[in-house]
Amino acid sequence: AILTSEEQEDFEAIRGEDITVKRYQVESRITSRFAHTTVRSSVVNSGSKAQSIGFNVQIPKRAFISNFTMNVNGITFMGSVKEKTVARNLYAQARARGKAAGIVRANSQDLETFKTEVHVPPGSNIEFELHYQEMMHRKLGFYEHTLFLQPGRLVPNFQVDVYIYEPKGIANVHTPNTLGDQFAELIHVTSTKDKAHVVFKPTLQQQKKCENCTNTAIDGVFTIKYDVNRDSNAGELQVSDGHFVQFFAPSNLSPLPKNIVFVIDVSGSMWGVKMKQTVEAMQAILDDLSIDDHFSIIDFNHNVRCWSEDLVPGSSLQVADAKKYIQSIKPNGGTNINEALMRAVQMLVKASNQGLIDPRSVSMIILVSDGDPTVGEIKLSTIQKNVKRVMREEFSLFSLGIGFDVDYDFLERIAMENRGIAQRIYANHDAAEQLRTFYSQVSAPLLRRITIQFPEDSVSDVTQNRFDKYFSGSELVVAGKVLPSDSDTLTSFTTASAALLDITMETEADTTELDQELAKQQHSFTGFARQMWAYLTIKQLISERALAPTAVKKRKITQRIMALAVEHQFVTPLTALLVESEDARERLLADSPKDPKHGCCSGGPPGGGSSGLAPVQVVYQPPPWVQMTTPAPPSQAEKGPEEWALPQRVNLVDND
Amino acid sequence: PHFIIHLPTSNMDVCFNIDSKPGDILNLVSDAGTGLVVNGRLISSKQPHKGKLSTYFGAISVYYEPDGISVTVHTGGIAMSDGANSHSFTWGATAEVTQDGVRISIVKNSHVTVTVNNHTQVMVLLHRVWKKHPVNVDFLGIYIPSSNQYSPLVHGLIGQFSREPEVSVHDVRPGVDPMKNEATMEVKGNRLQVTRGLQKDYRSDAKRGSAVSCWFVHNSGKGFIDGHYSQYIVPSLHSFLHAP
Repeated sequence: AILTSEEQEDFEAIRGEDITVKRYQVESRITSRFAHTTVRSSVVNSGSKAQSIGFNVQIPKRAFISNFTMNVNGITFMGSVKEKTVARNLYAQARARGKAAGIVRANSQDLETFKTEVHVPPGSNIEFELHYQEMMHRKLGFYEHTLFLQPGRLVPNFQVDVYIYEPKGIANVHTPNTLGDQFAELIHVTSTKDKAHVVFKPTLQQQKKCENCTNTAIDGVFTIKYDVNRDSNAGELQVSDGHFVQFFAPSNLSPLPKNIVFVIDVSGSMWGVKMKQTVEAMQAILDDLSIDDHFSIIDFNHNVRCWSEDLVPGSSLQVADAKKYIQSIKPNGGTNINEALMRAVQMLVKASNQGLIDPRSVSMIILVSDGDPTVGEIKLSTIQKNVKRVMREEFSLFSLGIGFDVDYDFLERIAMENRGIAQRIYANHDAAEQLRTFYSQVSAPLLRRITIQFPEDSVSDVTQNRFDKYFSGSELVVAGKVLPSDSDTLTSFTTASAALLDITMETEADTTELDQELAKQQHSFTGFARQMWAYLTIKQLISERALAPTAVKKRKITQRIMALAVEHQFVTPLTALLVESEDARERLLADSPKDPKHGCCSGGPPGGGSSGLAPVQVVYQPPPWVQMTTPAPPSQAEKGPEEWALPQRVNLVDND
Repeated sequence: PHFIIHLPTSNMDVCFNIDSKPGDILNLVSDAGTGLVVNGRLISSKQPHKGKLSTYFGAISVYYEPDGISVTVHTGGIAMSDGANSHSFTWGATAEVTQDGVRISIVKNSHVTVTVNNHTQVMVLLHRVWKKHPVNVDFLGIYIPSSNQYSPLVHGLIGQFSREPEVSVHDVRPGVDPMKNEATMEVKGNRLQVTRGLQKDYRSDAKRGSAVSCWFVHNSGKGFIDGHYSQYIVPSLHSFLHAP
């Protein structure tokens, strides 16, 4: 980078420290909601002793790492994704000395941290490069792409580039100020009809916390939000590289009436911030109900209590009464989740049997809980079976887990199994906002029973194409492979039910047009359709695997996931990244992590920021550039830097 | 708007223009018996051409009172409402929507057919023009089959002809324009001077249309339609006609 003379001085000062980060670059290429992100860094051990240098990158949990390479003093280490056992065996044969890698999942903000550490002599040059891919989901009317920037120190060449290409056009793109006021004016957005480029390239001076400071103020989340043009309610069908992707996000439809049973945990552990935030959120949520909606509230601890035994209309009187009721609740006692959910389902069934429920309305149970069951049925698998047994096809269960003491996997399973979704709510000062945001996502169902189909023999390997509900502001995505055909047009048919009407819509796409267009786009991700299909398929298989009723079925799904992940080079719970030197004599292994057991690893308090999205300090998180002075082993004092024993103090990573 | 009325028994087509003001809503079909009404609102071209501002249909509404469902077709999209709920669709995708006895079939960027109880159909054709044309604007055409079933109370600029009048044309002679014959038409007790002309049916080809020879009735169909055309101007897109 070309530096001003002042910056040159600063750089000399930085270089005088033990570790110098010469370059830190992040580039994301987003094509049709699918993002490929590359994080590159160049580091020098500018100290006088051998030391460990780490490279830590926080990535969204929903992303799959797809590659990692590193060059240590001219020796290149290349990554490849393999089945876990294969990777572990290979790793065991040639463990790299003085190098380690791992992926650590923290109980915060749905993040993982990819960590690599190398122990190198003075003057060493190391270049790191990490790749990951993810699909962006539309929520509340926009897509959000986040990058976690923590260079740890001032960097002469610091640059973030995000390229977006959306074939149907970009409706709007903006960058909320999540990095801090200091950087608000430094983020530049250029956009045309179907492309956008967001760049953030602060100078050394601009990175500083203060004018004379030597530390960096860049420590947070870089966010981009955008939405696409939609010229039809039928959706957008794209064909590329032998694969198709259909996006469906209609608008301008009247919302369906809702029947909601709110099931709220008021056990003793909810006392304090959690209950306060829940009450605050419920005030706004109840206000959102209309006269066409029906609702009730069940609060439970070791007992189960109903504000109203039956569903009532969302009139202002009923809402006001419900709000008062919620405010009067004092959390105490144990937790009987099973009984609470049984009662909720009973309420919906009764209303349905009595003809109180509009057949075209949407019925939901929204469960808010912060802990495991302690009273009544406490075996989670039994509760799961009980719920599945009594639920009806037309009811959905949404689960919100507050805090870290709840078994989130359980909540996720019962939601997924009952046509809903689960979300973790972080028990902090903005939990109310998190709850409200979640509710906003499900407060306006527009369509039920959506099916996206294709003519016989035109496609194969289609991902989930039947959806129970479509909510305003979201998007349904179906992908698959296009079979060879004489026609150069692919057609899809979407059927759905709205309030009182049934809809069938047809969408067409030219099978060659998009590839021609992508070839002209310098910054597009040309393999996006193939990778997006693999990404969606793997995600769905992972969910299916969690709900597989038998070991045989589970094994079959496991095999499929592994095969796809290896073919498409995704690090998943069943595959690992093996990084090896050119001569294969040194290997590192980065395994996909398990979630930490709930109840541990509280994650500590979040950083500031109104969005609540600032990264959270985990139990131990060294700064990205780990600097640990280690004495050279006496026997090697004169030998030189050929082989160095591991330092006495190491960061433990997975597979140690 | 150019009207073409096909008379199956007489085996002839009679046409006339309605030259009204932009913003006026003309009643096309008003059937108090079945509860069906079809109205069209006029829009104008962007500026006068040869001193004259042209008018077209910019919105056509089909309202079926028994179900309370209305379908309003605009040049920008199609809106459906049942009083409590409203939904809109664009011209950008082929779709079919059904609610109670009303079915809407949209053919992408082409036309929409509204079918009521399987026995009454209205087809609205989209005419798109170059956006930057200095004069022309997008507009709509409407096609209503003779086979539609109405009650005896049906009326409107088009509906009145579901009861086919007796028409006779005689004394065909060369007209002022040698390419266009003239003749005398007797209809509804009126004797009219008519001119042989060509109109267009755009159902098969929305750009060029196919020629339809017809006897043109001058002065906004005076003598051929019941009453005066101004009696077919209604206050809203859902309004029924009070018979002249």
